[in-house]
Amino acid sequence: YSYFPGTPRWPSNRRDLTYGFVPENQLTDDVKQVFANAFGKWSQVIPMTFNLSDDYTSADIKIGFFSGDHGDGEPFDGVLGTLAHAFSPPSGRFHLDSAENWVISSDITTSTLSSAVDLESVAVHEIGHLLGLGHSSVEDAIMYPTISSGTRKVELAGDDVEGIQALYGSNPNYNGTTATSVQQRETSDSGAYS
Amino acid sequence: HFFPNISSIPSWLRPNSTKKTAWDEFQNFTGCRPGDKINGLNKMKQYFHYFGYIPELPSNITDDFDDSLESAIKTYQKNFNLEPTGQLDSQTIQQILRPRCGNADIVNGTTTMNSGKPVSNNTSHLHTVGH
Repeated sequence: YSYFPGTPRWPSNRRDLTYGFVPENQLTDDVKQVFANAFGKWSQVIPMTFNLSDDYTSADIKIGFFSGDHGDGEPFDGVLGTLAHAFSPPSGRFHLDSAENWVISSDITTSTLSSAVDLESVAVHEIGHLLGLGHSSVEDAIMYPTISSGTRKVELAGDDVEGIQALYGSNPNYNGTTATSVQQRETSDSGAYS
Repeated sequence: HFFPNISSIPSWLRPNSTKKTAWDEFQNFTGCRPGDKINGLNKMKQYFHYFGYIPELPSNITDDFDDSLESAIKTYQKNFNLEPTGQLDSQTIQQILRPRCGNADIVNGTTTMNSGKPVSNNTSHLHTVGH
């Protein structure tokens, strides 16, 4: 695991964070639930909570789908390429590329569609950035920078847990067994398993 | 574009689609090595700059496979557990083509991914003892 320079983290008086969605995106409850599930992966292992706020402007974490240049100097590039990005604490900005074909359910591993991306996998990764983790060289880790299309990876690996608990401590209810790495399937561009 | 499940994805998005994706053209650079000059290679330099592997790009980016590109590729290969050849071999290109997070791997020249760790932390390091 790695951290951003200076090891930024949410201050100790901000352990119960809220998140909100750009109203213009008009996301369905199903899509919002994917993010709730993703936040849950992290709150299982650290003493932090994440709750949906109806007030986007005052939310600690602001989530939005954008295309191309969206004003933060990090333009999106259309289908595939970069999928999303998130800023280090306590910025709370979490942007996803609206050009992607986001799949909400967990059945992406049954597809050979090369341009489909599992939303929850990307959300879990980006939340790691929002909390202060950088990228990891451990391929099974959530914080590994790449994800092949047709792949679902939503469970924190030991590397992720170790990194985030070094920043925030352990959730008292965490029993150490929920963090497993499940990379259900990875499909290369040629369609072959790798 | 949101799809509740895989079967809801329309046929025009299915595998036979010829729609180009962001980095498809990088496939053409497979096999490139230091000293080569290939049309469009400057885009590869911009890719490595974007993710922090080339700290600064000159205003006139060339298509030369120069030292800065070789160094960037070696660092990238270490971070992604590939053999650090400094060349755009097939494995490296396949890794580059994968969709990824837009956050940089190296921020302000520093990283604690593999390439930023001491050699002794690498599993490939051979520890010897003199007798």
